[in-house]
Parts: sequence; structure tokens; C-alpha cells
Amino acid sequence: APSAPPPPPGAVLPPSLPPYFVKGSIIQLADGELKRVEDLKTEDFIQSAEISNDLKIDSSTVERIEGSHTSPNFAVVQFSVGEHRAQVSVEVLVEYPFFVFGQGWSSCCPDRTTQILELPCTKLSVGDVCISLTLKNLK
Amino acid sequence: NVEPRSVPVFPWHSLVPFLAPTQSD
Repeated sequence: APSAPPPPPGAVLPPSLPPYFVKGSIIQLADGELKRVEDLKTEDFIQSAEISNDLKIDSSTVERIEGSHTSPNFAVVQFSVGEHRAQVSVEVLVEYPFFVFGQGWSSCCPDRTTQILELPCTKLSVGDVCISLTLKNLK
Repeated sequence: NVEPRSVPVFPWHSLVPFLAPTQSD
């Protein structure tokens, strides 16, 4: 069975923290262009989604951030998604980065993100608008 | 001889942590 590619040498990642957030990871945009994860801009996501056949960009506003009952290493982030303001909660490691429109990578604990991933990161706050994806309506 | 190591390349959409719920009419 195919397995996920290994993280870069030297990277020791906690479970649930994907390897592509490590600084220097190579990301392929929809037009084939390659960029480092730390160099991605809002426009890269928007333009990639425009090219995509089945995905489109949606905006997800952070409505609440609270500690997880499961572990102090996790946070629960509640988003209001899209024009219909659908409520979505995700439980993530506090260092898990989200991409904020016009701002870049942000996490609940940017110091840990920078420490573990070396990814430049700002503090994720209530009111931030993150990039999310939704499926285009296929007819 | 040292074989060149292949660098993993990740698709852009893998960086977005979830798919928003789709809206039905």
C-alpha cells in the first residue's frame, strides 16, 4: 500500500503534524509552479483554486479558540465557513498552522510552530479569516 | 556514487486542513 512521504531529515514531528508544514517543504501549485511553504501568498491559493476543477476557496472566520479537554497540546478552533456561515470545529495541535487571508501562516501557539517547524507564523486570533476549501458544485 | 535524493513535493490543497461542508440546494 502507498504510504505518506517521510518528513525531511532531522524533523521530529508530533503525531498529526504533517511534514509539508516544515520550513523549506516544496509545494506544487495548480499551475505546476513549485514554491517553498514559507513563501506562499494568498494569491497562490486563490489562483490555484481558480484552476482547479473541483475545489474553490472559501473564507473561514475564527469564532472561538479554546483549549482542548483531551490534551493541553491541542486546541479547538471554531470557524464560521462561507457565506452560509456553516459552523465547523477542528481539534488541532496548538502549533498547527492555518493560512490567514492577506497575512500568512498563523497558529494558536506561533512560538511552538516556529520552534518545531521553523515556519514563520503569527498568532491566530478570533476574527481572523482563514483560507479553506469547498467542493465546487458538480452538475 | 551518491544517488540524488528525491525531494517530496506536496500539492497546494494539502495545506488546507479541512474541506468546508458543501451546501445543498
